[in-house]
Amino acid sequence: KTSKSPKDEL
Amino acid sequence: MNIFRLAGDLTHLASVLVLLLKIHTIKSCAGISLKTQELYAIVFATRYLDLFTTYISLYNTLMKLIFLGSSFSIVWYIRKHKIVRRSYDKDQDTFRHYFIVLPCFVLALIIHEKFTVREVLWAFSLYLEAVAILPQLVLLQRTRNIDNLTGQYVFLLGAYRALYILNWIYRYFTEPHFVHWITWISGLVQTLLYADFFYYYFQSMKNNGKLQLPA
Repeated sequence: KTSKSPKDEL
Repeated sequence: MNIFRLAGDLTHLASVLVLLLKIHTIKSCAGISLKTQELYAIVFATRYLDLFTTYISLYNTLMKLIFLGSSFSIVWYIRKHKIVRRSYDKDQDTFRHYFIVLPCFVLALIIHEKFTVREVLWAFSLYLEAVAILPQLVLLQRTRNIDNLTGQYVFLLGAYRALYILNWIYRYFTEPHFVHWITWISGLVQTLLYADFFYYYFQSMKNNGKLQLPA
């Protein structure tokens, strides 16, 4: 899995 | 998306629905802080600017539109609706916006991921969301006798925040380099603000009684 930013959250 | 995140979003959605239910069907906003609702409208307006620039998923876009639409319509109802606005506790809801908005904005100017308009506004929206519940908590404290729907509304909001923390713990262990201090600390502060409310909420459930905060 790649690291994501919490900007995919609401 | 993990189960905590989904449950958190759905709880958030449920809180908004409970509030709309109260306003739309009972035509009352008694016990609801307009100040908090206006702060949430600002939070969503500044955080969801990326609606126009970044596409994440249909789910993400739809939820953003729902939270934007519902927060602005709730503010409209309390300010403008000819019946609903009469039930607004204006004299009790005295928290001043700029006491909250200004420090959050200054903090966002100092602490952000990048010094760009979008990043500063994004950090601002996180800081503001963390404390936006304060006027509502103050109002609860003042009204003391809290009706069921208002109690459920605040409880669901708090539960949504708690689930988001579980979501970050999960992501931290499953996604490499998932370290986001701005989000985490403001989220933790936000959740801690509910601690007192939670305590009395569970007490009232245990005693099968009405939710009542101490003076």
